[in-house]
Amino acid sequence: ISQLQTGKKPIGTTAYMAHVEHLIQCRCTVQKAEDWLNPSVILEAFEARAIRLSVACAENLTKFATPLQGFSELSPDLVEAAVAHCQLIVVSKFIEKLQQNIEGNGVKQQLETLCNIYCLNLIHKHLGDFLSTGSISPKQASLASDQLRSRYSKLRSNVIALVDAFNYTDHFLGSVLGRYDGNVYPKLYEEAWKDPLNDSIVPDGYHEYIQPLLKQ
Amino acid sequence: IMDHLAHERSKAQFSVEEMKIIWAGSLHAFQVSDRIARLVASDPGFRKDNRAVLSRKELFKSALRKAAYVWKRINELALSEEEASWLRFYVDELAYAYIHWGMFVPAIKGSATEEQQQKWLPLANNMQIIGTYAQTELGHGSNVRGLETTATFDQETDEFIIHSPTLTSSKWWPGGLGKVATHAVVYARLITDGQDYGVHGFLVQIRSLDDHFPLPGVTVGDIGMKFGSGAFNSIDNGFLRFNHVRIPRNQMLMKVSRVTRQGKYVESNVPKQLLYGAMVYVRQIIVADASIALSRAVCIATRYSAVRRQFGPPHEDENGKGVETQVIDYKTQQSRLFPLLASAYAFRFVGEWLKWLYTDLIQKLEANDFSTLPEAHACTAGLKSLTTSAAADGIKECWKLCGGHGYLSSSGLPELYAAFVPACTYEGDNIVLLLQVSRFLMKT
Repeated sequence: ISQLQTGKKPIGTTAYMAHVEHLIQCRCTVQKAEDWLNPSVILEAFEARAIRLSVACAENLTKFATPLQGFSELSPDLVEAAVAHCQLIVVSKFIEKLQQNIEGNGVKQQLETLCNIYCLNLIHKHLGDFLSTGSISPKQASLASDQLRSRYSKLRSNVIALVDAFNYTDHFLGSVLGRYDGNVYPKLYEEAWKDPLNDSIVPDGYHEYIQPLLKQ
Repeated sequence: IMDHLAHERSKAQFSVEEMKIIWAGSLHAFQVSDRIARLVASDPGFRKDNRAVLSRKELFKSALRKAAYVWKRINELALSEEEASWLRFYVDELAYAYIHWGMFVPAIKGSATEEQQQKWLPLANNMQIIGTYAQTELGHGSNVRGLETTATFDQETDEFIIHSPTLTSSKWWPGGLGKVATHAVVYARLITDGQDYGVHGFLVQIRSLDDHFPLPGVTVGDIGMKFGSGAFNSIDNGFLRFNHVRIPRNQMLMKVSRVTRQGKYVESNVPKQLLYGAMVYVRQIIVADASIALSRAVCIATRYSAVRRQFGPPHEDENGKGVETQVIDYKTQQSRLFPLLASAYAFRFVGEWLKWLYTDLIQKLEANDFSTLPEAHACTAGLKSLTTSAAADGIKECWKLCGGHGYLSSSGLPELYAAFVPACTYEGDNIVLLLQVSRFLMKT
């Protein structure tokens, strides 16, 4: 933040910081729930939140006698600024992935739905950040939640296939509940019998500890 | 075999086979990993369903047996390096080999001179020596600058004297160190000519190659049981202390700096920053692991949420039988589960991008271009922190999404959680890493 004033251009994942003046002032353009499906709208909201949190920290740091004291006192705020920056990276990389050539019937559409859910859920979870920094308005937050709910419905019929796409064998998954064939309950029962406690019908310790109690 | 989820699968609106390739990263990666996954799954030698009921000693021995069996199969099938690493991945049991291949061998490749590599790599690659990576100490954890172990150069004998001056300088946590490793890359403060040059790596033999007893001056053992029934208890995380142990001078890892026969400390023209490349490498693997761990939990919770039925308005299934509502149809279940499914994919793609970033960074460093290093360093630190925290929380959420059954060992979730949650603290505690990111942001 301090170097932005010197004209030095931020690079890589901090390149968005070069637009600090715009991102500090911009207003989210969402007017209806569908607008939240626009990747550039999402990206700008995350960029605005990240830079506003960072700038706020940077401004607050100047109020302390030494940077060290400031860093120590503001560390919880700094962590939140770092989280916002890192979430922006993940969001931007997911969006970039969707801009690549993705083959396969319906594959891109599913990934778009997943990307929308990932981003909108983060907005929903971190509403405090987005609202307190003015990156979005309360009305836009509410529209984001509406859109998130509608994305869940859209994803519902595809979720089993989406986890099948991980291509995990039952051996690797190591889970009766997650079996590919879904035959859970008979297998849970079968597994229960394998427990060492079921090696004997009457447990070890019965004669020492249970029988005396029952016979008293 | 009846597919109880066939109805669910029939509803998919996309090509699962194509999505498998997207997830794997490429057709080639999909084909190799798929073939090896099936090979492991069909081999009774890799059975793991009894792990939860084994005692610590049995579990450890079982992991030793499997590691030896993995080596045997790799050689019998003449697997390539890529196939071998998939095989180790799908065996899914933490053992000394994980550190040997994941950290010891890369440390030699990254920090040893060509000459040193020619001597040590064939031994390590053939497993004639088994190595570990002994950096962390009891008192200082990941604060590398605080390490206390010393390596003092003795000009008379042309040797380094490795020593643990305090109890807190005991090496603590390295996987495979306790009972298996014969050698370790040990990080210690280099002292020569009375001057402390800071932390450097040294290749130290800790056990005899004849009878496996610790060498004179070496005290080594296991640090004890860890969280969870299986998980990290199959591996011997160790402690290690040195009492003036001597090693030849040429066992200092001398790629970026060396000590001459006369005891002079000399920096080579290889950029020191290259060593940061190793950190970026490890962190991009951790991010990839986070997506794998989370996706496993999500896979379990999603399938079970489609199987499990509870309450809801009465309705009939496809056979006209009255049934309760599938748990997955509840919005509350969807609002907890679907974002985790989306996160698994998001982390997969950001991990893929990190792999590219690592390659790009190394190329730049080799060309003496260090301009992107601080940004890459902060970015990988932050993403490691973000993804491992989210994945650990996500696995726990998945186990709750499975109701009471998720708490059973046979659900696979408790062990998955126990095996993954240490990622939040290793290679840098997550909160400390976020503070590093914020420092970089403030500077920017």
